[in-house]
Amino acid sequence: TLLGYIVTDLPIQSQALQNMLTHSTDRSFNCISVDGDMSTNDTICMIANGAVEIPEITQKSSEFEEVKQQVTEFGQRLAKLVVRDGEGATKFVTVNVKNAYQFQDAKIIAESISNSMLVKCALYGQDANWGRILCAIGYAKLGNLRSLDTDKINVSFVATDDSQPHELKLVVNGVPQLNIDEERASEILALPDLEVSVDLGTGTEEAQFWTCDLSHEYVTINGDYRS
Amino acid sequence: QKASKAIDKYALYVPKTGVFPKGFKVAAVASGVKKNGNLDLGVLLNVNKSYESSAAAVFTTNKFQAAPVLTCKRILKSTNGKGINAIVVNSGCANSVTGELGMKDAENMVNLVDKEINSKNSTLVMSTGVIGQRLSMDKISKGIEDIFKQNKFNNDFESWLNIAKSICTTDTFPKLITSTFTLTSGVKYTLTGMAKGAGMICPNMA
Repeated sequence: TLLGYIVTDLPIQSQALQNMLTHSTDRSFNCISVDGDMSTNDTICMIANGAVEIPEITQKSSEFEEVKQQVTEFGQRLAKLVVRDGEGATKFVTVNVKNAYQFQDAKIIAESISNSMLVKCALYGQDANWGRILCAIGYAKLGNLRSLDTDKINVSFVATDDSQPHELKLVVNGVPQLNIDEERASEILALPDLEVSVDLGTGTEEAQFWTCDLSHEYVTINGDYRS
Repeated sequence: QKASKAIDKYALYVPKTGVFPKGFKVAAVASGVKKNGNLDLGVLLNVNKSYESSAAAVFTTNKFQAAPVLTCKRILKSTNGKGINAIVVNSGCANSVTGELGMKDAENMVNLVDKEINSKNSTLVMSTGVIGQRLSMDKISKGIEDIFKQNKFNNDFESWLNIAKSICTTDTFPKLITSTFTLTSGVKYTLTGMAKGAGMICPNMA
């Protein structure tokens, strides 16, 4: 279950606050996956108590967009901590789907990869199993195929440190790179933080999801949760 | 087995100090709902009286919604998000799929805190833990009473960290972050957030 609360000393009108929190959640807590399960209790709430004595912030206030952006980035920081925990997770993985025809398609594909148990197992085992990533893209529940053209897709692992080459291309314009540098792949997959980049090449929309690997520890914890 | 070595996440991600928003106080106790005796009940209070507070929330879209979720929705709807001055949270039992008795328990938690702060529909409630078990209201009631009677509220770092711990279940570290921002107008304000979650995580809240 995800529970969270955010409090601030700004005075923010309740409708404006709801707008900020919804905007933030759609770009933070709704973009994380540890195991693909949704709880009956997930709740994030926010309280603004106005102890900082300035005029109340409404959706028309000049500060509204600025605070909304800050709340969004703050929500992302908090959401990422949940993924870093991940009940025994050893890796924090950013799934970045870019150049989609539609934003919603980018998000659905990012979520599909993030929820794939086999992708998550491969990440845990540091296995550059790009086939599982493509498979998860292929079964993503897209409404149509406007964002997905098998001849345009590019898939890479991206290192999050300064090591080079920064990006290891696994699939280029739909063509698997059969002579992949396995040594470099292992180096990137050994990092605690890494990125899976999917360039759909069909548009300009982009979505991110944050996920983690699936470890033995996860099974140990959840095998006897009630006891 | 090539998997990474264990990381000391507590050392990496849990802050050691923090500045917190004005006008809030927090408290946490071990009520006994958690079998291991860890902190499992927390109350966050708004003590600022210069402005009627605002609240907003997003909730699970799971078709089975826990009693605290339904209770919070009712309160936010009836108050239009105004005048919410407390959040009470317990861990160890989710009070979910507990039917009418569970609804009564969630409402009871709200009423107990509302009574202490002399206000109606002023408290939101959250629960997390095992699904399908009745909440031990005797322990929760005693815990809420202790928090207020013994005035366990404070706004120091330790208290904020403790309330973050009190909402944890299988978490390997409490999630607490706080930041002070300066708006373009020069106004400074603070955001503090805490979360729990480790498993059963793929939220789609609305």
